[in-house]
Amino acid sequence: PHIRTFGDDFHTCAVQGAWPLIDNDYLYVQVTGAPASQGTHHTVVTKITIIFKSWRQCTDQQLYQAELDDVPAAFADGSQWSGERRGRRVLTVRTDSPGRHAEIRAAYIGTLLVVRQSGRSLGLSVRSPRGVLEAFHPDHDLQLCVWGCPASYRVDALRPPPLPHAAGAAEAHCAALLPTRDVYYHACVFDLTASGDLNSSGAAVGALQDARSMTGSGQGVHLLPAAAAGPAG
Amino acid sequence: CRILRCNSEFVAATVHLSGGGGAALSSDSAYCGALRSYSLCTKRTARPCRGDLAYHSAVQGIEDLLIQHRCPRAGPTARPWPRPQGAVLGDACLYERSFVSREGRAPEYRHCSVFGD
Repeated sequence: PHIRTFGDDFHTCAVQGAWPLIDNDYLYVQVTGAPASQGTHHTVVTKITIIFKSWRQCTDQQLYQAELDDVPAAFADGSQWSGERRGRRVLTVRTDSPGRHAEIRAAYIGTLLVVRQSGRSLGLSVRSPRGVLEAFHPDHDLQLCVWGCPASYRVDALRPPPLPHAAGAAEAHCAALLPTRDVYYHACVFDLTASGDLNSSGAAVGALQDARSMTGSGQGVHLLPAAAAGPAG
Repeated sequence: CRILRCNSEFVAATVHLSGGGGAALSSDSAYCGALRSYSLCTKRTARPCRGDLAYHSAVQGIEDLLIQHRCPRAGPTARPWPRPQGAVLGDACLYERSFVSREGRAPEYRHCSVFGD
């Protein structure tokens, strides 16, 4: 999968198995990657696990799990919210598209998480205060959202794999969907070329939508790769 | 079942005592008070937790620790967890509101995403 880190680095990461994205005093987020298809080392996220750790009088521990074709709008125990203070629920789950989208708001840590299924992969976007993200022990040094993808697992997203889909057609399709030749555009071309599945472009489009709503302004949404910048199309 | 809250309150009540080591703790009335509070907390949540393995582990663990540390069954309990009072403290579970009232500005947010093929 592609990773935009809290520090606005962008990596394409061929990791398999379970990897932590966030591991701090409040939150543990883990993604599980599996090969996109037989015979390829490209991987997709097939499972997302989120543990909200018990925090003082605000909330008890809660577990959220999403898998491919099963993105529930509820925690693992079936509840849709936890903790209530002054008439406000401090941890809630809701959905705009049952089975394919979930939005989790953790007001007690000012954190928003959005889980989406696009095509045959899952995606996750997180917005969290710096003070929350920095509350971890130095031992917790494997957090893809904090440190990015380990160098040995990185793939060059500016060089999409050849076949099965023609690169020109992928570029045209992604340019029609994404306004800027930014990392989301390159991720879209990469995914389309690797998978040959037009639906896979939805992942980059959804991630850009989340970046727009989570970063709150035009500036800083479009990360530009060093080798390419400017309008798409 | 609120056993995780009981566990958290016990950890919070004893975390500052652990520096003295196990031997020092055995004579520490504060530790015994925290254990008695923990025990009371489990009793309050006994009914909803009756099928919960963590609850039964906690109850058994408390019994063992009370014996191990020779704690009297009756006696003072640890000071209860401080509950929020007033408008500002009442916002303790609303991060942004509490941050703004403490720092006078909105927190700095960061964004991360993982997506694609």
